[in-house]
Amino acid sequence: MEIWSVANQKGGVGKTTTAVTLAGLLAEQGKRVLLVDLDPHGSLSSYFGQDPDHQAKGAYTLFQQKDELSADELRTLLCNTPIESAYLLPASTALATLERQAIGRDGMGLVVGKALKLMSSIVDIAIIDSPPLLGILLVNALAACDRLVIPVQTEFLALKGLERMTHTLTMMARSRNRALNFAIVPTMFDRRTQASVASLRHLRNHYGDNVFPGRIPVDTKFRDASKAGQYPHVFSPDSHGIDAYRQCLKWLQGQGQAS
Amino acid sequence: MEIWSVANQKGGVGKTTTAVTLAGLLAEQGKRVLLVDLDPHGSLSSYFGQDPDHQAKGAYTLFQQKDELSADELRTLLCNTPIESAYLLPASTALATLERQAIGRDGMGLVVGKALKLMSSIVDIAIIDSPPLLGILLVNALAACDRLVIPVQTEFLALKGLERMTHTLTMMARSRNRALNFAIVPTMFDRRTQASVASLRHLRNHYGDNVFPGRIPVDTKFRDASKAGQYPHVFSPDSHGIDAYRQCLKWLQGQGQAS
Ligand SMILES: Nc1ncnc2c1ncn2[C@@H]1O[C@H](COP(=O)(O)OP(=O)(O)OP(=O)(O)O)[C@@H](O)[C@H]1O
Ligand SMILES: Nc1ncnc2c1ncn2[C@@H]1O[C@H](COP(=O)(O)OP(=O)(O)OP(=O)(O)O)[C@@H](O)[C@H]1O
Ligand SMILES: [Mg+2]
Ligand SMILES: [Mg+2]
Repeated sequence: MEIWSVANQKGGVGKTTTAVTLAGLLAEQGKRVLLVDLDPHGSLSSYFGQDPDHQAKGAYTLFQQKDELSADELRTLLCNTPIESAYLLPASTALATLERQAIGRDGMGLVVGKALKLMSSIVDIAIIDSPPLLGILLVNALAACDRLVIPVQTEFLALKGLERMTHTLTMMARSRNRALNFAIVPTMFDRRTQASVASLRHLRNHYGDNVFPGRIPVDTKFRDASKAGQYPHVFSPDSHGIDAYRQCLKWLQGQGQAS
Repeated sequence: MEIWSVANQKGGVGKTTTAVTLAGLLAEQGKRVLLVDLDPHGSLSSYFGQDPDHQAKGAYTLFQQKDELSADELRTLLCNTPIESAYLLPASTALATLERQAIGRDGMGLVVGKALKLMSSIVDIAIIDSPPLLGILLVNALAACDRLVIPVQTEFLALKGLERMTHTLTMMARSRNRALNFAIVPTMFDRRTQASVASLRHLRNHYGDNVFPGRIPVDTKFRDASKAGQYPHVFSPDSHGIDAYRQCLKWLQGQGQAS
């Protein structure tokens, strides 16, 4: 089983959209997929009809256990999604309280990674959607993953946020004893704006091979798909956005073994 | 002096863009404007060339004072912006440490409101840009303001975030002894997508007169303006986006006295 985390400390850059689109395309390839929602706002959970404000069980339960959870117990926390071979571990707003609970408690950063290992016999790939801020939940996502996907809007303000993200990775790399490859996915590219073209060039100059050689265009179908609660590749299989994510997935899978 | 806060717990919805555009249009009306950046990511500060990672003085200084700051001391913290009558109190990443510092200290939620009162002889309107999460900085913005502007993307997932924002307001209203009017500004409207049209209708049904009767369209010029570090109305005065914000400002100013 591989674990991919989708993260960026800046908000509204396409993390949830990237997580749900890649998960759908991986399920289409016949993989058994688990989506994990670690964002207290629970966009990914809302996408599939779960209400994070009234969610009793889910990702939060992992942090409430005194003893380690069994694989069966973990399985009872999962929800179905419109694709049979893809499950969701939903978020709840209670996740936001973990920040205060983490003060003084050791090992809180490794909870999700340990729990997901229990699923390795029934899941091929887990994809973690994370919140847009540096805290215990993002630390869990960065500690657990074999590969990190960073969606970055192709605009000037987003580049500053990316610098901050790479500082965080350097910090995290010291506490993980294995390297953390990261892949930057330029998204919401709009070839009509000068800023999009310039910031894409800046990304390639600064981060070289870590950047997906293509780019995800602005595509209105993603919003429609989220309203319909359907995977984007099912909702509009031939849209520009889906084509780009298919290319992106090929590149990610071809990048060689995850660390 | 009036204080307007621009806030929404969801990220990437156009808070910074709304703050900088309204500030520019108010300066155009001849008002003396102060922009306050309370977001540790400092998009508004980066917009005007200030680096939040290396910012010694600024909004963070307000929280470090033992005794109350004088008006002169506060004035030394301000930076210029491309418009003469508009100043910026910049953010620094150190603002993110306030959350931990606030535990156990009283009165931390009122720091910004108290400090801004010192500027009432030289500023007509202060506009606060806030971070996308509920914490001590957002509480300061909500406690200090006379009017609250909530940009909301016209898409399904954003409506859930708005529900959470109004819960926060009800919570805050108990600790403020005056009502807090809020104005919802639908933004990034894209008439080509079904989701935009449907969520706009949902907003008007649920929040009635609190919603700007117009809407801010998707307009690529905002990204170009932020790259150029220029106020949007100066960068492209006749764009659709600017027209809409001019109408929005008229509506906000006509909504009657702020509380
Ligand atoms: N390529 C794209 N083209 C157009 N719209 C997009 C694209 N990708 C994402 N979006 C839209 O942008 C908005 C923000 O995307 P999304 O929710 O995935 O971002 P996020 O980074 O997960 O946000 P948050 O920080 O709030 O979790 C959504 O309305 C989504 O539908
Ligand atoms: N009406 C619009 N049309 C097109 N793009 C827009 C519009 N408003 C804002 N944007 C763009 O959307 C992105 C997010 O906007 P902005 O940074 O203002 O959001 P924010 O809510 O302040 O984000 P954060 O939560 O990170 O502080 C920016 O690239 C901005 O240029
Ligand atoms: Mg998200
Ligand atoms: Mg902002």
